[in-house]
Amino acid sequence: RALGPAEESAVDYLLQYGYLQKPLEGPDNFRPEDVTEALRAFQEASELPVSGQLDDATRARMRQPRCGLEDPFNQKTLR
Amino acid sequence: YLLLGRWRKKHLTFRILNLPSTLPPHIARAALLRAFKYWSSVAPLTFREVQTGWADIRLSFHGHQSPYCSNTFDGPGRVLAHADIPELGSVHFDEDELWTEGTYRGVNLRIIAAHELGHALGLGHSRYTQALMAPVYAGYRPYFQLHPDDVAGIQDLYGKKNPETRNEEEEMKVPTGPPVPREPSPMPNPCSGELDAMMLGPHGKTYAFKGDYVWTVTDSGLGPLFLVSDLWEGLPGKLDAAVYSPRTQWIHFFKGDKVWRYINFKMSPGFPKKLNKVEPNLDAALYWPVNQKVFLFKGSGYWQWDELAPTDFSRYPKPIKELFTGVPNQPSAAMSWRDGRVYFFKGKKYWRLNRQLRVEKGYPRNTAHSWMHCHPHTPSTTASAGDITPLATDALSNTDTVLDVTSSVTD
Repeated sequence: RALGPAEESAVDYLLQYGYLQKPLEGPDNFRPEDVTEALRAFQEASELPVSGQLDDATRARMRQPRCGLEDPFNQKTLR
Repeated sequence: YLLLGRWRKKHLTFRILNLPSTLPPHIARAALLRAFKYWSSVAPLTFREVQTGWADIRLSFHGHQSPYCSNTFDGPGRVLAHADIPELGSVHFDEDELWTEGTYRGVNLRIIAAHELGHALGLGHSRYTQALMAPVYAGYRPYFQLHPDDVAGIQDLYGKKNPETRNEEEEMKVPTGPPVPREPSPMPNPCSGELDAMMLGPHGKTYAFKGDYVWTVTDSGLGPLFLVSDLWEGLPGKLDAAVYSPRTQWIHFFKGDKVWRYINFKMSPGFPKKLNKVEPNLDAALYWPVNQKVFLFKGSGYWQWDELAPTDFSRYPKPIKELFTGVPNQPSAAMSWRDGRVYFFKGKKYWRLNRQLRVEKGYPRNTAHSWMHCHPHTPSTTASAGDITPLATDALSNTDTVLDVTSSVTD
Protein backbone atom coordinates (compact mmCIF):
# COMPACT_ATOMS: atom_id res chain seq x y z
CA ARG A 1 0.00 0.00 0.00
CA ALA A 2 1.15 3.61 -0.45
CA LEU A 3 3.09 4.98 2.52
CA GLY A 4 2.05 8.15 4.37
CA PRO A 5 4.63 11.01 4.58
CA ALA A 6 5.72 10.03 8.10
CA GLU A 7 6.22 6.43 7.04
CA GLU A 8 8.03 7.63 3.92
CA SER A 9 10.57 9.57 5.94
CA ALA A 10 10.97 6.66 8.35
CA VAL A 11 11.75 4.35 5.43
CA ASP A 12 14.26 6.93 4.12
CA TYR A 13 15.90 6.97 7.55
CA LEU A 14 16.06 3.16 7.73
CA LEU A 15 17.54 3.09 4.24
CA GLN A 16 20.06 5.87 4.93
CA TYR A 17 21.40 4.21 8.06
CA GLY A 18 21.55 0.64 6.86
CA TYR A 19 18.48 -0.90 8.48
CA LEU A 20 16.79 -1.45 5.11
CA GLN A 21 18.62 -2.70 2.06
CA LYS A 22 17.62 -1.28 -1.34
CA PRO A 23 16.88 -4.38 -3.46
CA LEU A 24 19.68 -4.74 -6.05
CA GLU A 25 17.20 -5.29 -8.81
CA GLY A 26 13.43 -5.19 -9.16
CA PRO A 27 10.94 -2.64 -7.90
CA ASP A 28 11.86 -0.01 -5.33
CA ASN A 29 9.01 -0.65 -2.95
CA PHE A 30 9.63 -2.82 0.08
CA ARG A 31 7.71 -5.74 1.42
CA PRO A 32 5.92 -4.80 4.67
CA GLU A 33 7.81 -7.54 6.50
CA ASP A 34 11.16 -5.99 5.47
CA VAL A 35 10.12 -2.64 6.90
CA THR A 36 8.83 -4.28 10.07
CA GLU A 37 12.09 -6.17 10.51
CA ALA A 38 14.12 -3.03 9.89
CA LEU A 39 12.05 -1.10 12.44
CA ARG A 40 12.55 -3.86 15.00
CA ALA A 41 16.33 -3.78 14.46
CA PHE A 42 16.34 0.02 14.91
CA GLN A 43 14.16 -0.13 18.03
CA GLU A 44 16.32 -2.82 19.61
CA ALA A 45 19.54 -0.90 18.89
CA SER A 46 17.95 2.25 20.31
CA GLU A 47 16.83 0.48 23.50
CA LEU A 48 13.18 1.20 22.60
CA PRO A 49 10.26 -1.21 22.98
CA VAL A 50 10.62 -3.60 20.01
CA SER A 51 7.18 -3.40 18.42
CA GLY A 52 7.96 -3.23 14.71
CA GLN A 53 5.46 -0.36 14.59
CA LEU A 54 6.32 3.26 13.78
CA ASP A 55 5.30 4.63 17.18
CA ASP A 56 6.01 8.10 18.65
CA ALA A 57 9.12 7.02 20.58
CA THR A 58 10.62 5.60 17.39
CA ARG A 59 9.83 8.73 15.40
CA ALA A 60 11.34 10.92 18.16
CA ARG A 61 14.49 8.85 18.17
CA MET A 62 14.80 9.21 14.41
CA ARG A 63 14.76 12.98 14.82
CA GLN A 64 17.71 13.03 17.25
CA PRO A 65 21.01 14.51 16.06
CA ARG A 66 23.47 11.82 14.97
CA CYS A 67 26.42 10.78 12.86
CA GLY A 68 25.95 10.45 9.11
CA LEU A 69 27.48 6.99 8.85
CA GLU A 70 25.37 3.83 8.65
CA ASP A 71 24.58 1.58 11.62
CA PRO A 72 25.58 -2.10 11.44
CA PHE A 73 22.68 -3.23 13.59
CA ASN A 74 20.49 -5.14 11.14
CA GLN A 75 22.33 -8.44 10.79
CA LYS A 76 20.56 -9.23 7.52
CA THR A 77 21.55 -6.00 5.74
CA LEU A 78 24.97 -6.09 7.41
CA ARG A 79 25.61 -9.49 5.74
CA TYR B 1 32.18 -2.27 18.53
CA LEU B 2 32.55 -2.84 14.79
CA LEU B 3 35.78 -2.63 12.83
CA LEU B 4 35.56 -1.01 9.40
CA GLY B 5 39.24 -0.74 8.52
CA ARG B 6 42.61 0.26 9.88
CA TRP B 7 45.68 2.36 9.06
CA ARG B 8 48.83 0.41 8.31
CA LYS B 9 50.78 3.01 10.29
CA LYS B 10 50.24 4.39 13.78
CA HIS B 11 51.84 7.83 13.49
CA LEU B 12 49.40 9.96 11.56
CA THR B 13 49.39 13.57 10.46
CA PHE B 14 46.30 15.76 10.55
CA ARG B 15 45.29 19.15 9.25
CA ILE B 16 42.46 21.45 10.31
CA LEU B 17 41.26 23.04 7.06
CA ASN B 18 38.72 25.44 8.57
CA LEU B 19 36.86 26.11 11.82
CA PRO B 20 33.21 26.72 12.81
CA SER B 21 31.97 30.29 13.13
CA THR B 22 30.11 29.62 16.39
CA LEU B 23 33.21 29.17 18.58
CA PRO B 24 36.33 31.28 19.25
CA PRO B 25 39.07 29.67 17.10
CA HIS B 26 41.29 28.77 20.05
CA ILE B 27 38.40 27.02 21.81
CA ALA B 28 37.44 25.14 18.63
CA ARG B 29 41.06 24.10 18.07
CA ALA B 30 41.41 22.97 21.70
CA ALA B 31 38.27 20.86 21.30
CA LEU B 32 39.59 19.21 18.12
CA LEU B 33 43.04 18.59 19.62
CA ARG B 34 41.44 17.11 22.73
CA ALA B 35 39.40 14.76 20.53
CA PHE B 36 42.62 13.23 19.19
CA LYS B 37 43.91 12.87 22.75
CA TYR B 38 41.10 10.54 23.77
CA TRP B 39 42.34 7.99 21.25
CA SER B 40 46.08 8.53 21.64
CA SER B 41 45.81 8.07 25.40
CA VAL B 42 44.51 4.49 25.09
CA ALA B 43 46.27 3.22 21.96
CA PRO B 44 49.82 3.54 20.55
CA LEU B 45 48.73 6.25 18.09
CA THR B 46 50.33 9.64 17.61
CA PHE B 47 48.86 12.59 15.74
CA ARG B 48 51.04 15.39 14.38
CA GLU B 49 49.41 18.57 13.06
CA VAL B 50 50.55 19.99 9.73
CA GLN B 51 49.53 23.47 8.61
CA THR B 52 49.98 23.00 4.84
CA GLY B 53 50.05 20.24 2.25
CA TRP B 54 48.75 16.72 2.54
CA ALA B 55 47.72 15.10 5.82
CA ASP B 56 46.41 11.65 6.63
CA ILE B 57 43.38 13.04 8.45
CA ARG B 58 41.73 16.26 7.24
CA LEU B 59 39.09 18.01 9.30
CA SER B 60 36.75 20.56 7.74
CA PHE B 61 33.33 22.18 8.06
CA HIS B 62 30.84 22.48 5.20
CA GLY B 63 27.10 22.85 4.74
CA HIS B 64 24.62 22.13 1.98
CA GLN B 65 27.25 22.79 -0.67
CA SER B 66 30.76 21.43 -0.80
CA PRO B 67 33.26 21.30 -3.66
CA TYR B 68 34.88 18.20 -2.29
CA CYS B 69 32.10 16.21 -0.65
CA SER B 70 29.15 14.61 -2.37
CA ASN B 71 27.56 13.89 0.97
CA THR B 72 26.00 17.30 1.72
CA PHE B 73 24.57 18.17 5.12
CA ASP B 74 21.00 18.96 6.13
CA GLY B 75 21.09 22.18 8.17
CA PRO B 76 20.86 22.38 11.96
CA GLY B 77 20.08 19.09 13.75
CA ARG B 78 19.81 15.57 12.32
CA VAL B 79 23.13 14.73 10.64
CA LEU B 80 25.95 16.46 12.54
CA ALA B 81 29.04 15.08 10.82
CA HIS B 82 30.48 12.20 8.81
CA ALA B 83 33.87 10.68 8.12
CA ASP B 84 35.53 8.27 5.74
CA ILE B 85 37.08 5.08 7.00
CA PRO B 86 40.80 4.25 6.73
CA GLU B 87 42.87 5.06 4.86
CA LEU B 88 40.84 7.93 3.33
CA GLY B 89 41.00 10.33 6.28
CA SER B 90 38.37 12.99 5.56
CA VAL B 91 36.30 14.17 8.55
CA HIS B 92 33.49 16.65 7.84
CA PHE B 93 31.31 18.61 10.25
CA ASP B 94 28.03 20.33 9.42
CA GLU B 95 28.86 24.03 9.59
CA ASP B 96 25.17 24.83 10.24
CA GLU B 97 25.24 23.21 13.68
CA LEU B 98 25.66 25.33 16.83
CA TRP B 99 29.11 23.96 17.74
CA THR B 100 29.87 24.62 21.44
CA GLU B 101 32.27 23.67 24.22
CA GLY B 102 31.76 23.50 27.99
CA THR B 103 27.98 23.96 27.86
CA TYR B 104 24.84 21.85 27.53
CA ARG B 105 23.65 24.10 24.70
CA GLY B 106 24.23 23.26 21.08
CA VAL B 107 26.42 20.35 19.97
CA ASN B 108 29.70 19.65 21.72
CA LEU B 109 32.46 19.83 19.10
CA ARG B 110 34.99 17.83 21.12
CA ILE B 111 32.69 14.81 21.58
CA ILE B 112 31.49 14.75 17.96
CA ALA B 113 35.05 15.16 16.69
CA ALA B 114 36.20 12.25 18.86
CA HIS B 115 33.36 10.13 17.40
CA GLU B 116 34.24 10.99 13.80
CA LEU B 117 37.92 10.37 14.47
CA GLY B 118 36.85 6.94 15.70
CA HIS B 119 35.47 6.32 12.21
CA ALA B 120 38.55 7.81 10.54
CA LEU B 121 40.64 5.36 12.59
CA GLY B 122 38.47 2.40 11.59
CA LEU B 123 35.68 2.03 14.12
CA GLY B 124 32.00 1.60 13.11
CA HIS B 125 29.03 2.35 15.34
CA SER B 126 28.68 0.75 18.75
CA ARG B 127 25.52 -0.80 20.13
CA TYR B 128 26.21 0.74 23.55
CA THR B 129 24.08 3.89 23.54
CA GLN B 130 26.47 5.51 26.05
CA ALA B 131 29.57 4.69 24.04
CA LEU B 132 31.28 7.46 22.13
CA MET B 133 30.80 5.40 18.95
CA ALA B 134 27.03 5.16 19.42
CA PRO B 135 25.34 6.65 16.31
CA VAL B 136 23.10 9.11 18.16
CA TYR B 137 24.61 12.11 20.01
CA ALA B 138 24.02 11.58 23.73
CA GLY B 139 24.54 15.25 24.61
CA TYR B 140 27.24 17.21 26.47
CA ARG B 141 28.93 15.48 29.38
CA PRO B 142 31.26 17.73 31.40
CA TYR B 143 33.61 14.90 32.37
CA PHE B 144 33.37 12.90 29.19
CA GLN B 145 35.57 9.84 28.78
CA LEU B 146 35.71 6.86 26.42
CA HIS B 147 33.41 3.94 27.12
CA PRO B 148 35.09 0.54 27.65
CA ASP B 149 33.61 -0.57 24.29
CA ASP B 150 35.36 2.33 22.52
CA VAL B 151 38.66 1.43 24.20
CA ALA B 152 38.26 -2.26 23.35
CA GLY B 153 37.56 -1.42 19.71
CA ILE B 154 40.53 0.91 19.16
CA GLN B 155 42.87 -1.49 20.98
CA ASP B 156 41.57 -4.32 18.80
CA LEU B 157 42.72 -2.24 15.83
CA TYR B 158 46.01 -0.83 17.10
CA GLY B 159 46.87 -2.66 20.33
CA LYS B 160 47.28 -1.29 23.85
CA LYS B 161 49.42 1.69 24.66
CA ASN B 162 52.95 0.36 25.11
CA PRO B 163 55.18 1.33 28.09
CA GLU B 164 57.65 3.66 26.35
CA THR B 165 54.84 5.82 25.01
CA ARG B 166 53.01 5.87 28.32
CA ASN B 167 52.67 9.44 29.60
CA GLU B 168 53.27 10.45 33.23
CA GLU B 169 49.65 9.92 34.11
CA GLU B 170 49.90 6.25 33.17
CA GLU B 171 52.59 5.97 35.88
CA MET B 172 49.80 6.48 38.42
CA LYS B 173 48.47 3.04 37.50
CA VAL B 174 51.67 1.06 37.72
CA PRO B 175 53.62 1.93 40.84
CA THR B 176 57.32 0.96 40.61
CA GLY B 177 57.10 -0.05 44.27
CA PRO B 178 56.22 2.12 47.30
CA PRO B 179 57.37 5.67 46.46
CA VAL B 180 60.38 6.51 48.66
CA PRO B 181 59.89 9.99 50.14
CA ARG B 182 63.01 12.11 49.68
CA GLU B 183 62.79 13.66 53.15
CA PRO B 184 61.25 11.89 56.11
CA SER B 185 57.95 13.79 55.84
CA PRO B 186 55.30 11.54 57.36
CA MET B 187 53.11 9.81 54.82
CA PRO B 188 49.47 10.65 55.56
CA ASN B 189 46.87 8.00 56.21
CA PRO B 190 43.93 8.46 53.81
CA CYS B 191 41.78 6.80 56.47
CA SER B 192 42.24 9.81 58.68
CA GLY B 193 39.74 11.45 56.35
CA GLU B 194 41.57 14.78 56.50
CA LEU B 195 42.52 16.55 53.28
CA ASP B 196 44.35 19.61 52.03
CA ALA B 197 42.58 19.52 48.64
CA MET B 198 40.43 17.37 46.37
CA MET B 199 40.30 17.67 42.59
CA LEU B 200 38.41 16.04 39.77
CA GLY B 201 41.24 16.12 37.25
CA PRO B 202 41.74 15.37 33.55
CA HIS B 203 40.19 12.14 32.25
CA GLY B 204 37.76 12.13 35.19
CA LYS B 205 40.38 11.06 37.76
CA THR B 206 39.74 12.08 41.38
CA TYR B 207 42.89 13.28 43.20
CA ALA B 208 43.20 13.66 47.00
CA PHE B 209 46.01 15.80 48.44
CA LYS B 210 47.36 15.68 51.98
CA GLY B 211 50.76 16.91 53.14
CA ASP B 212 53.40 16.19 50.51
CA TYR B 213 51.38 13.38 48.97
CA VAL B 214 48.63 12.80 46.42
CA TRP B 215 46.62 9.70 45.62
CA THR B 216 43.74 8.84 43.30
CA VAL B 217 40.32 7.81 44.55
CA THR B 218 38.55 5.29 42.32
CA ASP B 219 35.31 3.32 42.52
CA SER B 220 37.21 0.24 43.60
CA GLY B 221 39.74 1.73 46.01
CA LEU B 222 42.67 4.14 46.38
CA GLY B 223 45.65 4.49 44.14
CA PRO B 224 49.17 4.46 45.65
CA LEU B 225 50.41 7.60 47.41
CA PHE B 226 52.93 9.64 45.45
CA LEU B 227 54.89 12.72 46.34
CA VAL B 228 53.07 15.66 44.74
CA SER B 229 56.35 16.80 43.20
CA ASP B 230 56.82 13.39 41.56
CA LEU B 231 53.75 14.02 39.46
CA TRP B 232 53.68 17.77 39.13
CA GLU B 233 57.34 18.70 38.91
CA GLY B 234 58.08 21.96 40.73
CA LEU B 235 54.94 21.87 42.85
CA PRO B 236 55.32 21.94 46.65
CA GLY B 237 53.26 19.82 49.06
CA LYS B 238 50.88 20.97 51.78
CA LEU B 239 48.72 22.76 49.22
CA ASP B 240 45.84 25.08 50.04
CA ALA B 241 43.66 24.24 47.03
CA ALA B 242 43.59 22.51 43.62
CA VAL B 243 41.14 22.86 40.73
CA TYR B 244 40.94 21.50 37.15
CA SER B 245 38.90 23.31 34.53
CA PRO B 246 37.63 21.17 31.61
CA ARG B 247 36.91 24.47 29.85
CA THR B 248 40.59 25.44 29.54
CA GLN B 249 42.26 22.12 30.48
CA TRP B 250 44.18 24.15 33.10
CA ILE B 251 44.94 22.79 36.56
CA HIS B 252 45.54 25.54 39.15
CA PHE B 253 47.23 24.83 42.48
CA PHE B 254 47.21 27.42 45.26
CA LYS B 255 49.57 27.71 48.22
CA GLY B 256 50.24 30.77 50.35
CA ASP B 257 50.43 33.80 48.05
CA LYS B 258 51.28 31.79 44.92
CA VAL B 259 49.40 30.02 42.12
CA TRP B 260 50.78 27.32 39.80
CA ARG B 261 49.23 26.33 36.45
CA TYR B 262 49.70 22.97 34.75
CA ILE B 263 48.29 21.29 31.67
CA ASN B 264 48.18 17.63 32.63
CA PHE B 265 51.60 17.28 34.33
CA LYS B 266 53.44 20.08 32.52
CA MET B 267 53.81 23.48 34.19
CA SER B 268 52.71 26.38 32.03
CA PRO B 269 55.39 28.96 31.25
CA GLY B 270 55.61 31.93 33.62
CA PHE B 271 54.27 30.06 36.62
CA PRO B 272 54.15 30.13 39.63
CA LYS B 273 52.71 33.62 39.80
CA LYS B 274 51.95 35.76 42.83
CA LEU B 275 48.31 35.90 43.89
CA ASN B 276 47.30 39.55 43.78
CA LYS B 277 43.54 39.89 43.23
CA VAL B 278 42.42 37.37 45.85
CA GLU B 279 43.63 36.77 49.37
CA PRO B 280 46.55 34.38 50.00
CA ASN B 281 46.26 31.11 51.96
CA LEU B 282 43.04 29.99 50.34
CA ASP B 283 41.03 27.11 51.81
CA ALA B 284 39.57 25.41 48.72
CA ALA B 285 38.71 25.80 45.02
CA LEU B 286 36.27 24.19 42.57
CA TYR B 287 35.14 24.47 38.94
CA TRP B 288 31.39 24.67 38.43
CA PRO B 289 30.47 23.31 34.97
CA VAL B 290 27.05 24.95 35.01
CA ASN B 291 28.51 28.44 34.59
CA GLN B 292 32.08 27.34 33.71
CA LYS B 293 33.62 29.46 36.42
CA VAL B 294 36.25 28.70 39.08
CA PHE B 295 35.25 29.39 42.68
CA LEU B 296 37.90 30.16 45.32
CA PHE B 297 37.13 29.90 49.03
CA LYS B 298 38.69 31.40 52.15
CA GLY B 299 37.15 31.77 55.60
CA SER B 300 33.50 32.70 55.09
CA GLY B 301 34.02 34.20 51.62
CA TYR B 302 34.27 33.13 47.98
CA TRP B 303 35.52 34.63 44.73
CA GLN B 304 34.08 33.70 41.30
CA TRP B 305 36.73 33.71 38.56
CA ASP B 306 36.29 33.54 34.78
CA GLU B 307 39.61 32.11 33.59
CA LEU B 308 39.22 33.53 30.09
CA ALA B 309 37.95 37.02 30.86
CA PRO B 310 39.19 39.89 33.06
CA THR B 311 37.24 39.52 36.29
CA ASP B 312 36.29 42.47 38.47
CA PHE B 313 37.03 41.17 41.96
CA SER B 314 36.14 44.47 43.65
CA ARG B 315 32.78 43.05 44.75
CA TYR B 316 34.40 39.95 46.25
CA PRO B 317 34.74 38.08 48.53
CA LYS B 318 31.04 37.35 48.88
CA PRO B 319 29.62 35.22 51.74
CA ILE B 320 29.86 31.51 50.95
CA LYS B 321 26.51 30.93 52.61
CA GLU B 322 24.79 33.24 50.11
CA LEU B 323 25.45 30.78 47.27
CA PHE B 324 26.38 27.42 48.83
CA THR B 325 23.57 26.81 51.28
CA GLY B 326 24.43 24.75 54.36
CA VAL B 327 28.20 24.37 53.95
CA PRO B 328 30.70 25.26 56.69
CA ASN B 329 33.08 28.21 56.53
CA GLN B 330 36.81 27.49 56.10
CA PRO B 331 36.39 24.26 54.12
CA SER B 332 39.56 22.21 53.71
CA ALA B 333 38.64 21.10 50.16
CA ALA B 334 35.89 21.34 47.56
CA MET B 335 35.15 20.00 44.08
CA SER B 336 32.42 19.49 41.47
CA TRP B 337 32.26 15.80 40.73
CA ARG B 338 31.33 13.46 37.88
CA ASP B 339 27.82 13.02 39.29
CA GLY B 340 27.09 16.69 38.65
CA ARG B 341 27.08 17.51 42.35
CA VAL B 342 29.38 19.74 44.43
CA TYR B 343 31.27 18.36 47.45
CA PHE B 344 32.75 20.28 50.38
CA PHE B 345 35.21 18.68 52.80
CA LYS B 346 36.14 19.87 56.29
CA GLY B 347 37.89 17.95 59.07
CA LYS B 348 36.78 14.35 58.75
CA LYS B 349 33.44 15.14 57.12
CA TYR B 350 32.00 16.08 53.74
CA TRP B 351 28.84 17.73 52.50
CA ARG B 352 27.09 16.92 49.17
CA LEU B 353 25.21 19.73 47.39
CA ASN B 354 22.56 19.33 44.73
CA ARG B 355 22.45 21.24 41.45
CA GLN B 356 20.83 24.17 43.27
CA LEU B 357 23.97 24.29 45.50
CA ARG B 358 22.00 23.26 48.59
CA VAL B 359 23.38 20.68 51.00
CA GLU B 360 21.36 17.48 50.60
CA LYS B 361 19.56 15.73 53.45
CA GLY B 362 21.66 13.30 55.53
CA TYR B 363 24.91 15.25 55.24
CA PRO B 364 27.60 15.70 56.49
CA ARG B 365 28.95 12.17 56.22
CA ASN B 366 32.29 10.61 57.04
CA THR B 367 34.95 11.16 54.38
CA ALA B 368 37.11 8.15 55.29
CA HIS B 369 34.21 5.69 55.10
CA SER B 370 32.55 7.03 51.97
CA TRP B 371 35.43 8.34 49.86
CA MET B 372 38.51 6.51 51.09
CA HIS B 373 36.91 3.06 51.36
CA CYS B 374 38.03 2.74 55.03
CA HIS B 375 36.41 0.54 57.68
CA PRO B 376 35.43 2.23 60.94
CA HIS B 377 38.11 0.38 62.93
CA THR B 378 41.00 1.49 60.66
CA PRO B 379 43.46 3.34 62.93
CA SER B 380 43.64 6.99 61.96
CA THR B 381 47.31 7.36 62.91
CA THR B 382 49.95 8.63 60.51
CA ALA B 383 51.39 5.56 58.90
CA SER B 384 55.00 5.36 57.80
CA ALA B 385 55.93 4.77 54.18
CA GLY B 386 54.56 1.76 52.48
CA ASP B 387 52.24 0.34 55.06
CA ILE B 388 49.18 2.11 53.80
CA THR B 389 46.70 -0.64 53.24
CA PRO B 390 43.45 1.14 52.59
CA LEU B 391 40.88 -1.43 53.54
CA ALA B 392 38.79 -0.95 50.47
CA THR B 393 35.38 -2.48 50.93
CA ASP B 394 33.91 -4.64 48.21
CA ALA B 395 34.45 -3.24 44.73
CA LEU B 396 31.16 -1.61 43.93
CA SER B 397 30.00 -0.34 40.58
CA ASN B 398 30.54 3.32 41.38
CA THR B 399 31.63 5.61 44.18
CA ASP B 400 28.15 6.95 44.56
CA THR B 401 26.98 3.44 45.41
CA VAL B 402 29.79 3.26 47.96
CA LEU B 403 28.61 6.56 49.45
CA ASP B 404 25.03 5.39 49.77
CA VAL B 405 25.76 1.82 50.84
CA THR B 406 28.32 2.81 53.48
CA SER B 407 26.18 5.52 55.02
CA SER B 408 23.10 3.30 55.13
CA VAL B 409 25.26 0.66 56.90
CA THR B 410 26.48 3.36 59.31
CA ASP B 411 22.90 4.53 59.90
